[in-house]
Amino acid sequence: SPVALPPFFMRGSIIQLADGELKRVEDLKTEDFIHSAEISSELKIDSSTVERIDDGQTPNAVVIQFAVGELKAQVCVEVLLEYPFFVFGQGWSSCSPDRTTRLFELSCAKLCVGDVCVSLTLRGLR
Amino acid sequence: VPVFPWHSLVPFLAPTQSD
Repeated sequence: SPVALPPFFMRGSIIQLADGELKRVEDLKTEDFIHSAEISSELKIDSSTVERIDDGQTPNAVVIQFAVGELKAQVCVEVLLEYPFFVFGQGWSSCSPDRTTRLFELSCAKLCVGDVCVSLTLRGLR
Repeated sequence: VPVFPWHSLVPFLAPTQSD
């Protein structure tokens, strides 16, 4: 079932980076994720390219198929339309920017096939 | 004010078994 949208996507939420710095969710940049992952002992950033976006099981859900990491591993996630992903060099993006803005006041671009999203994996996982 | 860790905001996409 689709993952409900957690509270930290609300505009103004305070996010702690790996070096301790605090930023608002709407002010996060690609470098913040990259730098935080660099100094993390367990987590590593992957590039996950959106390959397909299909309707989900419920009217407000979508199934997004990603090609994850260098190996282009195929991973599907079902999320609500308003769920934001962070696109490299672009920032927050969702399948329904209007809904994300309305529900969470978080400005979003439209998530499209071909977009490359920030995702996490474990260091040393192969 | 709650403070959330950076890694909560991006998905953990563990590759599944490839076909």
